[in-house]
Amino acid sequence: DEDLPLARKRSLQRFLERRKERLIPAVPY
Amino acid sequence: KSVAVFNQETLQQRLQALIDGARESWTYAIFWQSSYDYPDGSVLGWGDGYYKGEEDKGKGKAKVVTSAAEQAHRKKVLRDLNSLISGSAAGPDDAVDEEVTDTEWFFLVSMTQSFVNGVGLPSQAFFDSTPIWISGADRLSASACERARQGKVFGLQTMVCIPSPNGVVEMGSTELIHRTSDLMNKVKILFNFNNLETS
Repeated sequence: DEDLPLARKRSLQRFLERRKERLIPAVPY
Repeated sequence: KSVAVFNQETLQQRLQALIDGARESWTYAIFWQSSYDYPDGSVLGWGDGYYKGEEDKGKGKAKVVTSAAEQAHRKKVLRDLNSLISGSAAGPDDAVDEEVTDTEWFFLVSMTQSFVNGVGLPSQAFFDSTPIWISGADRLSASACERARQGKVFGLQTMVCIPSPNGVVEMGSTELIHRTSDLMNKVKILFNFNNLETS
C-alpha cells in the first residue's frame, strides 16, 4: 500500500467508487 | 519549485468540469504532471484522472470484446486493487465482478505510466508546447506514438493532448470528435496553475 504514490491512490479510489456508483445505482426508497 | 502549489482536489474538479461541461462526449481526462524532481520537468507522470465512461445510447452497457481469460485477468487486478485501497481482503463485490471495459482498462493502465524527454503523446505535446489532436481510428493506428496506437486498440477514436505550464491534459473518446478551439481555451483557463494557486 505504501508503495502506491498518493496521487495514484486517490485517483484509483475515486475510480473504484464511481465505478460502483455507475454499475450499482442506488435504489430509491 | 516556485511554480505552483498543487492542489489535488481542485485538479480533480477541473478535469471533471472539462468533461462534464463539454458538448462532446469525452470518455476520460488525465492530467500528466511534470515532475520537479527532474531538470526542466522532463518526466511527465500521473497527476490525476477522471473517467466518465462511454455514453449509454440505449444499447445497454459498453460492448466488451475481450476473451474470457483477459476478462478474468482484469477482474482479478481490479479485485486486488480494490482490496489494496479498502485495506481488507478481497471479498465478493458486485461492481468489481462486472466486466471491465476496454476504456476502463486503458485508464487504469495509464496510472502506471510516465513519459520521458518528449517521447510519447503527452510528452511530445509538452516539449513542443503544441496541442496534439488525433481523430479517427485509422489516424490513431498510424501514429508514431505507442500510446495513440494503444488507445485505438482499446476502442478510442479521438485522443487529444493539450500542454499547460505544469503538464499536459489528455482526453480520449470512443466517439469521433473534431478539433475545437473551445476545448483549448478551456484547458488554458482551467489548468494555468501559476495564476490560480500560488496564493
